[in-house]
Amino acid sequence: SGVVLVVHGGAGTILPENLTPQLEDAFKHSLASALRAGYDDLQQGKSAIDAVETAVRVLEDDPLFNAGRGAVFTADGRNELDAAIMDGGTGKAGAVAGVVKPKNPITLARAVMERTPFVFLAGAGADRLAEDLHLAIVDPPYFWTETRWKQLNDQQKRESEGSASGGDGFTMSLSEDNKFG
Amino acid sequence: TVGAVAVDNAGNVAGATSTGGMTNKRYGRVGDSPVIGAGTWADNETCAVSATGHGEYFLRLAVAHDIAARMRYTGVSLENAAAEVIHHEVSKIGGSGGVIAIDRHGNAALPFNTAGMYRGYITRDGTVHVSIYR
Repeated sequence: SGVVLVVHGGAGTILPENLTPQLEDAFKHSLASALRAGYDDLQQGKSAIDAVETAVRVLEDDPLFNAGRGAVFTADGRNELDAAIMDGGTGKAGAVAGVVKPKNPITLARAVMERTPFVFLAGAGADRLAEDLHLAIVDPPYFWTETRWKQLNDQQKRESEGSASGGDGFTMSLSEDNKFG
Repeated sequence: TVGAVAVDNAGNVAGATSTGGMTNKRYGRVGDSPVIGAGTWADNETCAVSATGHGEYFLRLAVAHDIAARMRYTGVSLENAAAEVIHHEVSKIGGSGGVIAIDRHGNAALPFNTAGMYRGYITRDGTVHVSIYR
């Protein structure tokens, strides 16, 4: 007990060859930064909703994690982002899926919760809402990172090899060792 | 996937989750993260939850809501509810991943059943704890 904020940060599949002590330190430093940012909100008397949005924004802005900048790629080479937020005091919730324009999808999810009568918006319509509400918008290259691009290329190469040997592609996509997300 | 759960000075809890999804996903696939009740949940009477892992399993089990429902209907603690859902229900059908969760009293649970998951928490006095589930 006595905990006020908890965070998690997906780092993709951890293999010995790609988890150096320096990289592990970087992940831990980023998570600590997110915790302190959210904690500062709470110390200032802000709400739990403020704290979780702040913490998630720190992680979205960090290319180490699979969210926001540094998100993984779809088969089409795009970054499609999903986010959700919920307020335990009111029961209100907001969510977005498949968005490509907002810099911080979690902020758009909060806007859906607080500034629309809806709960869940998807795709181009959700992107349009972000623009209409004048949230921070970025071009697709903002989300691009070399690490995630290489993961996509490696995954597609494995799938291609799997198909050539009778594999079905889907199995490879969903296998635990190849999830990268 | 990243996420956060918190409790504020007024005793309100909140949960948030954000993700880029799965590498090489096709056909507009959406996982559990943005689905209320699957990857994200918050309710002052029970807990706030943010999940990460293989989304299809978390969707099928409505993992986040299941944890809260167990607390509401059976009176089980957050720690036991979260552990039961991740280590029994999710694992039983072959799912991998975990959740972070918190209740309004500052009790937290961080059960995971797969390696490589980073998580951390901060206590009321500002002490930070960060670790990786191996």
